[in-house]
Amino acid sequence: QSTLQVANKLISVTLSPQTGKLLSLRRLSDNSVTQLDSEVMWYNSSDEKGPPPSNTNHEPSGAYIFRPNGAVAGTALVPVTIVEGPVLTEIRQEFYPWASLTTRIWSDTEHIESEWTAGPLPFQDQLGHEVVIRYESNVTNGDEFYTDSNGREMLKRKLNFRPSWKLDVQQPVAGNYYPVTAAIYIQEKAGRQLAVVTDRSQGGSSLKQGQVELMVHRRIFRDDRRGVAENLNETMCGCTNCNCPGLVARGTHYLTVQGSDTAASYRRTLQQRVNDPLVLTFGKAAAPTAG
Amino acid sequence: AEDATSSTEKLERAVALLQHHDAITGTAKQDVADDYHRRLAAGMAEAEGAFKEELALLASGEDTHRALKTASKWDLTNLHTAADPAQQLDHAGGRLGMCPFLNASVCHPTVEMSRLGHSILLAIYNPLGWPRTEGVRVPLDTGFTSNWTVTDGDGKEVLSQLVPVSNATLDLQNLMLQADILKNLTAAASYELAFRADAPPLGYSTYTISPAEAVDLTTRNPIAGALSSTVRSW
Repeated sequence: QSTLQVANKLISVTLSPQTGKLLSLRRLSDNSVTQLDSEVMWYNSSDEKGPPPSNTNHEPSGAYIFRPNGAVAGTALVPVTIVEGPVLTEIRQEFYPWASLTTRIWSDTEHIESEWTAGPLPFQDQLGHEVVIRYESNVTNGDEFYTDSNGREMLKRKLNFRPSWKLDVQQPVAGNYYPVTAAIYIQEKAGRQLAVVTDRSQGGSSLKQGQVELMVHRRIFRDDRRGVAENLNETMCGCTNCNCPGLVARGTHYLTVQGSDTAASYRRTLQQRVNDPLVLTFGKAAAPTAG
Repeated sequence: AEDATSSTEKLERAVALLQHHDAITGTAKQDVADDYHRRLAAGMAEAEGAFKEELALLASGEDTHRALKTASKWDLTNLHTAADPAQQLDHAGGRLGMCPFLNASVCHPTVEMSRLGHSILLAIYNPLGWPRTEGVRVPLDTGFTSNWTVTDGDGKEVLSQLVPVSNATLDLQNLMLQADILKNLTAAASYELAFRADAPPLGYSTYTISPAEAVDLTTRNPIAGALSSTVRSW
């Protein structure tokens, strides 16, 4: 088969078994199809020294500063496993040994959960890694996107633009990153809206039409000379630059494609996922709860 | 309350400290970040205790009078009987537990109970002011049986599915062992039981996960129990 489809009562997702990548998302209510792919990518962090022959001092990425030195695309072929059943379906993709994505579709929801797992990020290659999840679609949003203002109203953002002065773009990636505390979306005029709701504050952007990306993890070699005097190198043990596995982070993006009539209400309601029900257990287990 | 056994005070202090511009932003030195983690963990542990006390009050039906009464130490076995599901909480006779590493499929009570073939009683608490239906995934050991049922507070069977955990989750569990976050892998599950749970506004519902009987004793028909997942890989 050239394509595979997994579906619930409300949406279906198509993917390619040849590449292991997502292809599209269909809303069964209006039969609208949106091309959709999700990828794990990473930015190489800028280093202190610029390129020869000048070797002038550069601003490196660090705890305070995001200054990428080129993006590294995800792999062309992604090992994929599909786990299917009547309650949920999962599309599990392993982009790197240190980064994977699980697209989870419950039986009766119109959004998908994109659970990302990143880490331990490589260190032996001596390259700073700044990892993003990038969603690509055919939503024709032009150069505009929207990010939340600390969970309140959604603010319009425009690539390489500032409302109050003429911007001389020096950092085409970092200069277009904005805080995403609750959600980011792109939309067509009176058409589709692709929204991603986050479970934590992240930096994000839409660097090209149809794209949404969010940064999920970083591991960097250099101090960026703003006061902390440490490179950002977190481990599972709470020590830094020590002999312990690098930190693993896991979180979820909640993604939906809606028409203009339902987009805002669906997105706002989807924010409830940040306050998911708590699960408590009862038992007469002899040993205490893992803690 | 003055003589409450637990409160949210430590959590409030930790969160207040975390408002510093070098705290939640991640621009503090590592040892300072470790101190923030320690305070937050202590605050969460204390708040968890307070939450369990509140849940016990809710189960007893006395929550509306709480503000007027002196808080006292609650043990589930001393709760007044009340309508289901509170009765279920009462009859459980055990201790409430929460699993902080649920997203890594690590949960000592559910994994140990399932390993022994015991039933597991869950309370699903909804912190929002409107009814919710959300997916729940419970780490489970299938050594005793891979045939499990989920029933709601009325005893009605709920559709459930046994799902193998991902390679990413297994790797994460091993890393947690390497980093001494887990002492061993006895609480780490290779399977999860997934089902959709309803929960009332600012309240809870109970679900029971039990080993499925092979045959329904009334109809003599086999009980399906949790349906298994089909797995395909490329």
